[in-house]
Amino acid sequence: MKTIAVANQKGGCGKTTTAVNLAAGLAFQGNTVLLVDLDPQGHATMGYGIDPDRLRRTVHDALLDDAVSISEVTVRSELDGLDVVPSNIALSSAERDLRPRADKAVILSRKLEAVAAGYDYCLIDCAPPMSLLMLNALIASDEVVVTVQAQYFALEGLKRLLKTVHLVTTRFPTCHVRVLGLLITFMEDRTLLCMQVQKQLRTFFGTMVFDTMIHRNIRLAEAPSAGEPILTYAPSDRGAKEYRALAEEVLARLEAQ
Amino acid sequence: MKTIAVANQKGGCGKTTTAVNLAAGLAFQGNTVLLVDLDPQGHATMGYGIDPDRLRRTVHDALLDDAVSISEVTVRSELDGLDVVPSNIALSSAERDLRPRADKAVILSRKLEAVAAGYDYCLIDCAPPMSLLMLNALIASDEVVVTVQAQYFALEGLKRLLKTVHLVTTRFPTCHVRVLGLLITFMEDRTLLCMQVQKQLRTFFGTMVFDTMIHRNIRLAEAPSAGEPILTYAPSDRGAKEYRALAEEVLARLEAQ
Ligand SMILES: Nc1ncnc2c1ncn2[C@@H]1O[C@H](COP(=O)(O)OP(=O)(O)OP(=O)(O)O)[C@@H](O)[C@H]1O
Ligand SMILES: Nc1ncnc2c1ncn2[C@@H]1O[C@H](COP(=O)(O)OP(=O)(O)OP(=O)(O)O)[C@@H](O)[C@H]1O
Ligand SMILES: [Mg+2]
Ligand SMILES: [Mg+2]
Repeated sequence: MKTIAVANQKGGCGKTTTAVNLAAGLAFQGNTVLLVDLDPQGHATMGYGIDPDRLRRTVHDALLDDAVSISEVTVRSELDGLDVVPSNIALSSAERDLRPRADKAVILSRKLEAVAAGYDYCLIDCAPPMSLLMLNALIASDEVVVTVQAQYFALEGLKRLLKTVHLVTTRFPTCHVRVLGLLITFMEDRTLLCMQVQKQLRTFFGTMVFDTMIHRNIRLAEAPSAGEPILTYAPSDRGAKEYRALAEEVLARLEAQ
Repeated sequence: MKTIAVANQKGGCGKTTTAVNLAAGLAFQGNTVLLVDLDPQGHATMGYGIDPDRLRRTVHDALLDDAVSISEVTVRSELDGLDVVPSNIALSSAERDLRPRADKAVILSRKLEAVAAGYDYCLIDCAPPMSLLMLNALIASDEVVVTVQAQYFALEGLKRLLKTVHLVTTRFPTCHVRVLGLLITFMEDRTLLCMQVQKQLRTFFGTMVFDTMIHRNIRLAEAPSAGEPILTYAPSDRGAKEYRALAEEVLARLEAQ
């Protein structure tokens, strides 16, 4: 099982939309995929039509209780081959609950090992802040996809995130996560600011930046209201094409390793 | 000094843009305004052309060190009557640093009292998550402006936030913060999803929703790259008009209390 975290400490830059739709893209190619929602907001959970407030147990229980396995809280989605480890507001106390434990940074990694044989890919949707949950995600992951909005704050936030990822690998020798790529989101082809930021990103980070970009597109914002990924909600829409292309580019980069 | 927190645990819904430009709007009306950046990303700080990485001391020092006052870390902005309490990445350890203290939730409130005589208004830019910093902001504030993107995730996140604000006032009897209003951001007049969400918000929350809405507008995303609020960057732009209108609506609501 290859585990990919979708992260950026900047809010609202398309992490959840990417986790949801990249997971779908990989599943559509015939892979078995596990989508882990690590955000107490539960938006990735809602993105697959699961109501966070009606869940008796979530990823929080699997993290806190040694007796609860990931598979016990896993939910089948409507999509063949795609399962979801859902979250809800209970996860907001995770920081406080996990902190006293000696293994606080490696719990997710350990719990995921138990189900690794059953999936080709695992995608982890991270909440914005650099927190104990994000640390768990990075330590559990082989790869990180960083979503970057084509806006002013993109560049400085990115440098900081990449530094953070590097720090984690030095402080935790078992952690071998590497940045798979930077995904430009909310792109607008005719907007000067977006063009400038895209140019800056490609100049500064070179091939780290995916060729695929996700353009601003209202269908992507509508799909969660239908509880579906864009690939089933609007399969011929530009957003669906872009996330299918991203899945191919991700697979190609993984092969190339 | 009336203190207004700009908050929402959802990422990227216009909190910083609103804190920066509402502060400017109030200052333009002749008020003295203090803008407190409570986000380690330092985006409100950058919004006034201050480089977070070149700051020797920030709001973090004022929170952690009893000997450091808010005024010692306050920076004059280019705008008459507007001062900034800047932040940078040092603030990301605040959660951990403040937690052992008995007064951990009230530090900001106490520190702001010392400067309250010098300002008409204080605006606090909050980071997305519900955290010890957000708690400090709520306890230090008289009012909260909640920014809400006109998108699918708006409604359920809102209900949770309003519940949180209410909980804080019940658990901390000295805290009397109330929601001044809900500000719809990233509005698009001809997009069906935005129209539907706006209608839902106004139906559900009634007069709590500001009449003023901030429309999606690339100038608002450009202004931070110039290190200026929209009111000086592009004074006749729609974004400037909307934030001036918001300042008037905020003042009217404060008068009406
Ligand atoms: N390419 C796009 N075009 C239009 N809307 C989009 C696009 N991508 C995401 N959105 C919408 O923008 C909002 C923010 O996106 P999303 O929730 O994916 O960001 P996020 O980084 O996960 O946010 P958070 O920091 O809160 O976790 C959502 O309402 C989403 O539906
Ligand atoms: N009305 C608008 N039109 C276009 N772009 C906007 C608008 N408001 C904000 N932006 C841009 O969208 C991005 C997110 O906005 P902003 O940083 O204000 O949100 P935030 O809620 O403070 O995010 P965070 O959760 O990271 O603190 C920024 O790049 C900002 O410049
Ligand atoms: Mg998200
Ligand atoms: Mg912000």
